[in-house]
Amino acid sequence: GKNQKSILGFFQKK
Amino acid sequence: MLEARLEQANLLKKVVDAIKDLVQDCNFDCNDSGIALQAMDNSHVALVSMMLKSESFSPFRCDRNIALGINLGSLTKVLRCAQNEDILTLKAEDAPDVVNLVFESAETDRISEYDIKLMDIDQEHLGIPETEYAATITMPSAEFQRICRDLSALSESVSIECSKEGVKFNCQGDIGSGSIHLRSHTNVDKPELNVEIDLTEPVSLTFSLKYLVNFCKASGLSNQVKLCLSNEVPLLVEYALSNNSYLRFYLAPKIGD
Repeated sequence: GKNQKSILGFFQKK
Repeated sequence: MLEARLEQANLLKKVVDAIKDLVQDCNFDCNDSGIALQAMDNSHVALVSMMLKSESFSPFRCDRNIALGINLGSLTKVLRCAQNEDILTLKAEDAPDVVNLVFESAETDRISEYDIKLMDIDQEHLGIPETEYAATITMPSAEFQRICRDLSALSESVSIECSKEGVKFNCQGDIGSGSIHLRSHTNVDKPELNVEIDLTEPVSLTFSLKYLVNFCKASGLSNQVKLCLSNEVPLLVEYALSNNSYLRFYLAPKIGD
C-alpha cells in the first residue's frame, strides 16, 4: 500500500 | 500600525471559511506588501498559504511587520456579524493585544466594531521551493470539487494521472472503483468552463481525498482552480484572487512500497 508522507519531508523549516 | 480596508467583507469570510477546518490558530503576517498566512494542519500533511496583497485593500497601511495571532474559530464568529457586502476594515497597533474589525454598510449608516484578542503563536515557517511542475491543470473549481466529492464516496485516495491523453482521476475502494477523465477543452462563450492541461512530462500521484475535499471549500473564491503536479512532490492547489492575491494549498502525496 501507499503511505501518507508529511509535508515536512518536502519543505524545510526556515 | 495596520489599517486595511476591504471593499467586501465577503472575501475574508470566504477565505477563513475555506481554511478554518484545516488550521485553527495562525499568524496573519502583515507588512507593507499585504497580509500573508502560512500554516500546516495538525497532522503535517497539508500546508495553507494565503497572500492578500496590499492592492487588494484600499487603502492599505502597515508601517512595520506585525504578526496577528488569531484563532480562526473566533475570527469566524466575528465575521458572521458582517454582511457579505459590508466594507471591512482591519486595524491593529504596532504591538497589539487585539485586532479591531469594523464593518460598515454602504446602504445604511450602520457601523459595527469588534475586537478579537490576539494569541502568541509560535509558528514555524516553511520554505517552499520554486518548482517547475511537470503538469499544470487549470479547470473549473466546481468541477474539481465535484470530482473530489464523488470519488470520496468510494475511496480514501485518488490517483491523478496526467498524460498526453488528458488527466485521469482514479479511485479504488471496497465497493468498486471510479474514474473521471478530462481533456483540454475551450469554451469561447464560457471561459470559466475551460480545461487547460500544460504537460512537460507524464505524472501519476496519489493523494488523500479527505484533504482535497477540504481544499475545495475554497471553490467559491474563484471560478477556476489550478493543480500543479510533479512526481514525488506535494500537489499545489491554487485559487487565484484579484490583484495577484491567492489562496494555495499544498498536499503531500501518498507514496508506495
